[in-house]
Amino acid sequence: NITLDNEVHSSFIQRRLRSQERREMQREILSILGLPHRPRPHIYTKQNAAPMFMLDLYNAISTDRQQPAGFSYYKPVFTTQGPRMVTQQDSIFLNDADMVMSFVNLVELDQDVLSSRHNREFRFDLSRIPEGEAVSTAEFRIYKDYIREHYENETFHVSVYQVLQELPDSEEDLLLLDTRVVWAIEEGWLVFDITGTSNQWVVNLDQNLGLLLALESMDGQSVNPRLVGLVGGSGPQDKQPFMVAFFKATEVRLRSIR
Amino acid sequence: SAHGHKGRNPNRSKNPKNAQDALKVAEAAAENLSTDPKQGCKKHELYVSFRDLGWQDWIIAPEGYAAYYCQGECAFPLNSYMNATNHAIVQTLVHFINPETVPKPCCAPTQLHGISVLYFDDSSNVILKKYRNMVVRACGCH
Repeated sequence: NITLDNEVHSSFIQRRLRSQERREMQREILSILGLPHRPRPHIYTKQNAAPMFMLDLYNAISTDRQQPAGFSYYKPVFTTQGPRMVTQQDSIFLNDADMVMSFVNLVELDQDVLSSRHNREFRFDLSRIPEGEAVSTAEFRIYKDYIREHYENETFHVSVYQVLQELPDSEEDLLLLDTRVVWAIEEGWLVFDITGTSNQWVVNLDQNLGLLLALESMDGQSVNPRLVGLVGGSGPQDKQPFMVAFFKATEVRLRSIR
Repeated sequence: SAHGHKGRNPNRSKNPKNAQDALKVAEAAAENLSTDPKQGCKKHELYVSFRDLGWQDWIIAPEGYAAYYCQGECAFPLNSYMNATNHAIVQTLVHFINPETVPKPCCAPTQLHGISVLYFDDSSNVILKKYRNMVVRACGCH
């Protein structure tokens, strides 16, 4: 009988590695992972929205691998806990991608909390993308909480712009990227396509001046995003806005002989 | 043929001259070598624990990596259990004819699977990367 999983024999003798062996082993594995050194994330929490969304994607891959051959790969994977959600579209992007990366928002405070400005800014550091990876899809995700007060029956335009130039008179040169119409009582993640902008930022890091989100009522009045439930940096951890990008490898990475 | 080795082996005259002799030698060898099945080419356990390496501060998932490895002798009988290629069977015969110039087939992975790793980078961004051909699914003689 030919079976795929040959009988497994445990002959591996487990022992504590000496510190030198341990360092060498870690160096070898990091080399295979394509990392120059062990990452040292300074501020993070696994309960933030981005790591939780990424863990959902990871679990979606793991679940798919366990399915028998011929099983439909493009099934939606909806999470049962928390407000995060991996959509069917994400599953399609995921199948196509060699790498997925989420980026934390570097603008920690919401300007609308501190000032009368209603536009909200977001910045993401795209300088850490490994070489040989090209963006196939990129999304900006922001959570909309359910708000009963003030605007129950109203709808709003949510627009996401690319900041092209920061001008001295505090006005910005903007490019409209994507827009959504949301109802005040809606709840869930709003997803905006920023693929073109991300590609531009990856090629020219200097042009990465961030994104700007603006909210308007149907009669064109500017509205504070916080008042209609758009969660910013000061909101709950699992609803923090973030950016996610799906990558396709453009080259085969050859490891050097050591 | 093993180029460049003809005539160099002083024991060559002791080796079988034709395929029939080779088969007889092979059968005789099989009786001896197949008595210990643990020596055959098999998949063995190898688990790399990211937890034991102290990497949990940056690797979110998985906790460890069930890699496996292939080890064992590719000797007669090279049956289907060993997942041997036709060439491996021929090479085993030729090995008996000329053991010092033609090695036995190698015990190596015949099927490899990928794994995905989820980790933080230095900027606390999260990376989900697929690594192909990392986990041994099956071993065989090549």
